[in-house]
Amino acid sequence: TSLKEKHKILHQLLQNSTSPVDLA
Amino acid sequence: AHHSAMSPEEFISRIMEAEPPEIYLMEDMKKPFTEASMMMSLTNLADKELVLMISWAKKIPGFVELSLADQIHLLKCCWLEILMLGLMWRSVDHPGKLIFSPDFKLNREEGQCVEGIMEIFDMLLAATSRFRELKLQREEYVCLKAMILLNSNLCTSSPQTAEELESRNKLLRLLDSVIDALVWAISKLGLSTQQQTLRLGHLTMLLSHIRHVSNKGMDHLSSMKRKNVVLVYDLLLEMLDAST
Repeated sequence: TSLKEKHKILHQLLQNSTSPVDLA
Repeated sequence: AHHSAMSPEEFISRIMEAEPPEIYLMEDMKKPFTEASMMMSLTNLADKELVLMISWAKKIPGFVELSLADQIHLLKCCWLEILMLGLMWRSVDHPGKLIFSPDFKLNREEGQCVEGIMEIFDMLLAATSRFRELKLQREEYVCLKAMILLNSNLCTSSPQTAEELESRNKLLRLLDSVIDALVWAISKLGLSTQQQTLRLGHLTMLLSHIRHVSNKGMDHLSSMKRKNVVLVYDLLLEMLDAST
């Protein structure tokens, strides 16, 4: 499994320029 | 400005600004707790805090310049240590209590309802007492938290590719900036040079205790999940699976 698949949410939060607070 | 060009004062001011806001559990607390209800409250809070932790890490100057793989590895290695140091900071002026959030405060004895958690509460309270004795300052606290993040994976990975090597070198320079910032914060306290050196040693030695409590906490949470005492989901599940 790739790092990206294994850590889907973490990866998304790190890459997303939107504040994680908004995503949550 | 790049972190390498920042003064320690500027660097600290940036990591102070990165501090996450106060977080509330916002649950109707039914006391006395059961093993399941306490574990559920603790994991719900941890999950909320984790989302804010990612945002915090991204605001540390230089963190997003590291490779994405390094960012993921660092966070998955240290998340519980970061949560625990935050808990200690909130609890430092409340001897005998653990202030998980403004609406979720526990006494040591309340840990009795969860099998195996009292030992972890005692270790958390002991480390908090040590920070109280040392009169930990906010500037020092934010530096220690950044140090935990950046140091978490340093001795468990070795760079193979040129890209990994570049990211590792950036990480080492970033750690230099954090250490400089902590040294500067200590230098503002009006201590003699020898006392400053001793304080730096005492503060950084506490980090090994935090790593130890975090490992204990990780084993405990994994065991609670395995026994189906608590349902672990979302970001917390991802972080826990990654570390077991």
